[in-house]
Amino acid sequence: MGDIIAIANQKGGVGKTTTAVNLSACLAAAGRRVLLVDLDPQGNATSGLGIDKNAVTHSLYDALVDDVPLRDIIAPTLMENLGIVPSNKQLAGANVELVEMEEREHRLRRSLHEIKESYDYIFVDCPPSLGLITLNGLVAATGVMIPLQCEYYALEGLSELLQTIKLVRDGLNPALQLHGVLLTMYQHTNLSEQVVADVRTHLGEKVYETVIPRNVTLSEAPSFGKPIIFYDLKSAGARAYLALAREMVSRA
Amino acid sequence: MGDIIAIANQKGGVGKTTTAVNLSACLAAAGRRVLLVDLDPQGNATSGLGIDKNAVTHSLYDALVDDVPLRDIIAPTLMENLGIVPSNKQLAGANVELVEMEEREHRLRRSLHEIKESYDYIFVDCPPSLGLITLNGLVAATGVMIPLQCEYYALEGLSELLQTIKLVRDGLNPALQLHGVLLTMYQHTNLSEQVVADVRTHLGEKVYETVIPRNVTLSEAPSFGKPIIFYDLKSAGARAYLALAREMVSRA
Ligand SMILES: Nc1ncnc2c1ncn2[C@@H]1O[C@H](COP(=O)(O)OP(=O)(O)OP(=O)(O)O)[C@@H](O)[C@H]1O
Ligand SMILES: Nc1ncnc2c1ncn2[C@@H]1O[C@H](COP(=O)(O)OP(=O)(O)OP(=O)(O)O)[C@@H](O)[C@H]1O
Ligand SMILES: [Mg+2]
Ligand SMILES: [Mg+2]
Repeated sequence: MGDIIAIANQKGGVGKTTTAVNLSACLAAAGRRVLLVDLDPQGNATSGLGIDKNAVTHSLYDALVDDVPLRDIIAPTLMENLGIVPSNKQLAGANVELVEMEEREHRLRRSLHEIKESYDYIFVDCPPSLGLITLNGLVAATGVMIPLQCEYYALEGLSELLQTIKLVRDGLNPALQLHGVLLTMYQHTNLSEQVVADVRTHLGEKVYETVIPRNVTLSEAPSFGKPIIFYDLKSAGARAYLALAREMVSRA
Repeated sequence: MGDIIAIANQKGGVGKTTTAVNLSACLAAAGRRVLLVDLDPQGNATSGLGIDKNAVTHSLYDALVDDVPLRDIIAPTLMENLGIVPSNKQLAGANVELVEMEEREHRLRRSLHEIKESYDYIFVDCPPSLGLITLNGLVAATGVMIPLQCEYYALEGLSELLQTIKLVRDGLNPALQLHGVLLTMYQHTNLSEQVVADVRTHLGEKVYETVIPRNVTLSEAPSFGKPIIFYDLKSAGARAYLALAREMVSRA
């Protein structure tokens, strides 16, 4: 009940948002009650679920900075079991505004506290940085899921991210665990195979069995504001995220 | 003489570092004197040129926070005409430490002032965010190059980035121009074609003629610490960056 999972990696473009949107949708389709928190000022998770981020009356910024209760901000999506806390560029201001505030790293944790009992899973889509906004995600979370693109630069940043997670666990959030590493954008190339072999050797069963292949339908679906299971259920991308959802449920 | 070009986009994984490393190398191979400034705490541009970012005695952090002169930090690379100002995770601390400092947005501009006459091109590889570190890059620059992945989420963030550039021009750096938008990771898909058509319609000749194709050799080269022209000169990736270098020179 109420697993709060931050989807984080300071390396950009590794599939954080694609994972947040599609894993949430697959678990919701399987009857779980899911909340997706968009913690990125880019607001990609918000638009990936078909919501106009500039038309919402309230967004996550209002909860973090002005203490508006999340239940007044959560927006419905095309799926009954899936709610979203939308974001837009206003959230970028929070990086500076939170600096002077009390318990600045705990704002999201406190906001989620009131509503977390209503959900089976809460996913937090983090921006590509390790600043105060992402820190709020790591402090609020019980677990971290690290999408890792099967490429050299992405692998390079992994040890630093694992170190940051350890620092947060030793300080601000003792309950924080590594939920797992998800290999994404896998192609049948030497580079991809080297990265997969490397990561499985070092991290063992902390790496999900499910590997997400590079699949163009995953990058087409957001332009229709739909998760992959609504855009193209038969695609390799949809099958991979459904397999990941099954793996999540069996690990619970 | 001394064009300072920030390579920036808050969207992650769009090809900022790949462009910074390979365009720098192509211009250096054509006899231009080039400096690459790694403004990203991930230090990908540093390792992309074969330098061990954790073994350097000085890094960009020392110039921004402790006023160490850049000429004492610049490291040689495998190419005679190409120098790099290396970075590593220490730079992440600057986001907080710079907040209290005098002229915090101008630190990089002042550091570059002393050495800029020695280079024909200075490229600044920015991290995927619009915080104080990236702002230093935009204030120091005369032009901004925006790598734009031919995908939906990347296109979504473009108008916000153009607005940020305008704000910087109206305030901190009146000389800042949009040097151009570079279309990257192009594939023969409907999505890529739609993005290219869309961007060319809205931005006209601000979009470089050269389009960088998705090409796996570009993602293999960094694991050998080499620019693409040293790793595989015959590849589509190398041809594309050489064409971009020719276009840069003819635009000058
Ligand atoms: N498995 C995949 N196959 C093909 N394309 C993908 C896949 N996963 C993600 N993409 C596409 O790659 C791009 C980067 O993915 P995404 O935006 O989800 O990454 P991110 O880590 O959230 O990026 P950021 O760091 O900017 O937040 C997007 O355009 C997305 O549509
Ligand atoms: N044209 C291309 N074809 C294939 N792969 C590419 C291409 N350009 C870049 N890549 C690969 O895609 C990944 C993202 O590129 P890169 O790291 O240069 O983007 P970035 O914008 O600098 O990312 P960040 O936002 O994290 O700084 C890297 O693994 C890189 O090797
Ligand atoms: Mg994202
Ligand atoms: Mg980069």
